[in-house]
Amino acid sequence: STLMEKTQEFFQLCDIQQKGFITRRDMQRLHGELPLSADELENVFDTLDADGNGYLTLDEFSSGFSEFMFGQRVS
Amino acid sequence: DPNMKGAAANEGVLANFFNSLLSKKTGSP
Repeated sequence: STLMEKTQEFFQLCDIQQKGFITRRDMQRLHGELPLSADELENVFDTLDADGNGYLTLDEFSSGFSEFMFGQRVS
Repeated sequence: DPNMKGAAANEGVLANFFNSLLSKKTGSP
């Protein structure tokens, strides 16, 4: 599947109510499903929410994801 | 630069997050 499809899949995993955006609360819901602490999820949200408006759009989510896929620093 | 340090730390958390999503998708029984 394409990167865009993967992005959509992951976005929908977070946006379970299919609102079209992810809130801080949606992110916290992943606590227990993912091996990340509440603090780390908060951190992820802040990092992805580029404009800091409290809503994660698919655009912001996908740019974070492609950064992860292609922009990872190799040490 | 403290901002650079923060960015690097966030990168790790982000990688952790997306890796978890990836393994959740592919590694489900």
